Amino acid sequence: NYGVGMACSYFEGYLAHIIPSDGARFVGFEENINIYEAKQGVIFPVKRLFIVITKSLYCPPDLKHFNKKNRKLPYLEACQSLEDVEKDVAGVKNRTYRNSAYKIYRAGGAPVYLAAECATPLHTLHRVLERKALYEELSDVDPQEIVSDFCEMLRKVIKKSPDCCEKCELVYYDDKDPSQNLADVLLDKIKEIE
Amino acid sequence: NYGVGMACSYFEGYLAHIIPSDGARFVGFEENINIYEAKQGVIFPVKRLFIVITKSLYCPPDLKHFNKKNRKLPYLEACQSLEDVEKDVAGVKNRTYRNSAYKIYRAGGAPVYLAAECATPLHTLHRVLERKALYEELSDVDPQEIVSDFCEMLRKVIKKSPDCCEKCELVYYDDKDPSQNLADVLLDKIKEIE
Ligand SMILES: Nc1nc(=O)c2ncn([C@@H]3O[C@@H]4COP(=O)(O)O[C@H]5[C@@H](O)[C@H](n6cnc7c(N)ncnc76)O[C@@H]5COP(=O)(O)O[C@@H]3[C@@H]4O)c2[nH]1
Repeated sequence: NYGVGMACSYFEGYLAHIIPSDGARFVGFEENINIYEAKQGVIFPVKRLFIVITKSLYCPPDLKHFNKKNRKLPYLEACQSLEDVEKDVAGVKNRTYRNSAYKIYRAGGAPVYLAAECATPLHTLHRVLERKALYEELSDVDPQEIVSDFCEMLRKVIKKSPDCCEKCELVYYDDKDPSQNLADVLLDKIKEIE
Repeated sequence: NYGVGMACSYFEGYLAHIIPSDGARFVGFEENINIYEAKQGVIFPVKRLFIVITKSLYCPPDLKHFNKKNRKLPYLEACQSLEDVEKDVAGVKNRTYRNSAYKIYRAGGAPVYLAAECATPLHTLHRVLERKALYEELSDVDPQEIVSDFCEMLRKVIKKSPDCCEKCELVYYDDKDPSQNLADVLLDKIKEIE
């Protein structure tokens, strides 16, 4: 089914490329963060990829779009990206995989650094569902069912993969709930793991 | 179903990003080829993206892997890639999309340039099906059925999209048939379109 297929292709086509070391050109996600820390003189309290799953499936280009108007609350700002992963894939020479680093500013504390992004397959699904005429065959799917199949399958596969298992975090964020602030959700997740 | 979902996400999550102009940073695929021709002093007889669909679903890192041992036959060689498409997508800043240019050498004629690659979702599917233990839920799928659903849906969607319709070509290649040479299959496709 759609959600299960999405999770398999997200893991095999992406997480399996960017998280583990490939024993050759790519040192692995955690080491990539270590290199970034050394170069930029910053500290990531948690060296994992935070994958944000939004309730509405809407994924803005930049996570700062989820910041609240009230700047006294913690807020996200993109910084320099991590080092690119480049590899020849399916006839595409030097295909590039790039992860973003964000800092969370908060009152009464130093900014907190993390690697974060939305779950891209959900972003694509959201765009697909918005174009009903083009993708008529998918007009009667239940998005929430697809997302829950996606998350359940992804969690299963990550758990079974020793080299990815403790290196990504699925983060649920209800972007339709005005009382939820993504920066706070991420800070809580970091405290939980630290 | 899996194949239909793969086609929708390949079109919406990739072709829709790299083929049309976005009216802002990206001039569009055809114009990107024009720029390449001017910079490199070469000519692309057909300014479309050739998407190679292999029978076995196996997609090598570089299309040269399909060249025959006999060098009297036409053969592929990767050249400098086209200009990157960069855009913020789902929280990933400056996500990079890159297409490869290849030249086909042939006896008794100048080399022929083209933009080509394998259909990445099939590559990912191939890797997923090879890891039966990790993706148990997909162990009883019929790959050929998925591919045929994928191709049929993709063809439908491309046909309905005026800004992509004459800009990509699906190319079927039976990589298990020793008498088929991908470079020749592509040359024939180019002659057909020219
Ligand atoms: N040739 C090629 N070059 C690309 O740059 C590219 N980007 C996407 N695709 C293919 O288009 C389709 C839709 O992409 P989406 O982003 O929704 O899902 C992607 C996305 O969620 C994630 N992913 C892959 N590459 C990246 C990336 N560089 N950054 C973030 N996420 C990525 O993993 C999924 C599967 O990727 P692929 O299995 O490589 O094939 C994809 C997919 O079939 C590409 N195909």
